[in-house]
Amino acid sequence: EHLQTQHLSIPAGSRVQYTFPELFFYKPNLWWPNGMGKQSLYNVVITVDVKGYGESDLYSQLFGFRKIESHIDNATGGRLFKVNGQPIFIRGGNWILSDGLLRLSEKRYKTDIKFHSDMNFNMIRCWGGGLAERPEFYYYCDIYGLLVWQEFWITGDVDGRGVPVSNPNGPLDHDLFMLCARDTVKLLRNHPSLALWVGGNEQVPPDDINKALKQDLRLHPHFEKSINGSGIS
Amino acid sequence: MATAIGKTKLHSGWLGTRDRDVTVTGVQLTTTHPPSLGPTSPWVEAVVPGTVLATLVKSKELPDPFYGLENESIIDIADSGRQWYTFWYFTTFQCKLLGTQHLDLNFRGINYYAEVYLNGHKKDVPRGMFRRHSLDVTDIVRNGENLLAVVVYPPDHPGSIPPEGGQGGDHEIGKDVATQYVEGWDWMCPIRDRNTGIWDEVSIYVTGPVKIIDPHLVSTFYDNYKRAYLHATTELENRSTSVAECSLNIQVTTELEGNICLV
Repeated sequence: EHLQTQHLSIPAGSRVQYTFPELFFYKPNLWWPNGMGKQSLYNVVITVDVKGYGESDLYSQLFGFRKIESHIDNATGGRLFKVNGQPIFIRGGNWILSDGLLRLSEKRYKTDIKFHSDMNFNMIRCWGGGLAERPEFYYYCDIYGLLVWQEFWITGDVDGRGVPVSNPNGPLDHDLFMLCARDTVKLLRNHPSLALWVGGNEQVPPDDINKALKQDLRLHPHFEKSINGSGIS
Repeated sequence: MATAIGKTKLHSGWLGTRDRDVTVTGVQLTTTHPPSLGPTSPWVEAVVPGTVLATLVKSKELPDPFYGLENESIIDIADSGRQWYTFWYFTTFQCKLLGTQHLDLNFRGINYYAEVYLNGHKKDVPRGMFRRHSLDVTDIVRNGENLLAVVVYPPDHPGSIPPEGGQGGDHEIGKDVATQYVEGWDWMCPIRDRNTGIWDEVSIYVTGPVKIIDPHLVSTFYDNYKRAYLHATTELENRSTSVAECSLNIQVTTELEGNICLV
C-alpha cells in the first residue's frame, strides 16, 4: 500500500495541482525529538513518467511521521509542546547562522547540529534577524532530532524601537516579504524537524503581514481535528 | 551523452571580481570575452555559494574579519558605497539536452538582486534574499559548453553604523527583505558587505516535458497512532505544446537494517 500510480492528462503549457489518494500506514515508526526515541525516517519518492517520453522528473524527500502541537500556557505564559501526544520539556539553543560569511557547508551544519544533539538539546530557535535556514540545516535536524523554531525576518530593525527609531511598519515592500515567506515555507515544510513558524523576534509583525502569515499558515480544516482513541473527533 | 534528469550543482570553477573592474558587458563576458585568471586579471577564484566578502577573504584581498580586530580594516559599505560590493561572478557548465528536455537554472538564494547572462542572453533576478529563482533557459542553453555570468547588487538600504556602534546600526537594512544581523548587533560586529552575493545553492535542473514542483507531504493519525495516512499534493507543470499523458507515481520506503528496504 505504500506504492501508488495515478494516471492524469495535463494540458499543454499548463500548471496543475494534484493530490494523491492518501497512503495508509499501520503503526508507522514515528519520528521523535532527541532524547524521546528514534528519528525514524521514510524515503518518499514521487516520479512522473510521460507517455512517449519516459521519466520526466523525480522528487525525493526523507519524511518523518510525527505530530507536533503547541499552545501558550495560561498559567505561566510559556509555550508548551507535545510531540506524538507526549509532553516534551524543551531544552533549546538560540541560532543565528553557522558562518558570518555564509559559507554554509554541509559538514559544518552536521557538526554544529550534532553538537546541539550531544548537549541533549531538543530544539533550535532560528532568530528572525538571521536566516531562514537552509534544507541542509533541516536535514541534519531531522537526523539528530532537533525541533526547529523558525522565525521570519522581523526584528528591532523594523518595529519602531531603538535609537534611532526604526521603521515601525516593517520592511518597505510587504508583498515582497510575503513572497519570500511563502517560498520559504514551500522550501522547508516537509522536514519533520520543523516545529513552529514565528512571525518575528520578540514582537508581532505589521498587521497586514501578520494577518497574511496567519492566513497562509493556518491548518487545512482536514487537519484541525484532534486525534483521540477512536479516530478523528 | 544526454544530461540526466535531475539536479547538478554548480559549485566549482567560479570566478569573481568587483563591478568596477569589469570593462566589458555581461553579453560580451558570456560570448566573446570570457574572463580568465592571470597575473594581470582582476578575476579571482570565487566562493559560490558564499558572499562577496567570502570571496575577497579567500583571495586574500581582505583579512578574515573574524580574527582579532581585522574587521576594522575592512571598509564598510556605508563608506564605500554600494558599487564597491557589487560583484560579478562567472562560470561555465556542460550540457546536452534531448529535444524534449527542459533546463532550469536555479538560484536558491541571492542577496539582494542580480542580472544573469547566459550565452549572451540576459535575465533579471528580482529583489529578495529569501526566495528561490528558477530560470527556464531551455531556449538559451546549447549543447556543450555554456558561459554564465551573474552580477549581484547589494541590498538597497545597507545602512550605516553610528561611530558609537549600537544594535542594528541605523536600522536601514530592515527596509529590505534580507538578513538583519549584518548591521551589527549586541553579539556581532557589522558585516561589511551586508552578506551580498550568491549565498545559497546554484544548480541546473533537467526535466522532461512535465516538471514536479514543491510537493507537500503531511501525515494524519488515528487510533492512538496505530493508523496513519500520508497525504501528498504536488504541482505539475507541462511545458510542452501538447497534452501530456502522465503516470504519476509515489513510493514510500524505509530502511529496516543496513541496506534492506521495506516497500
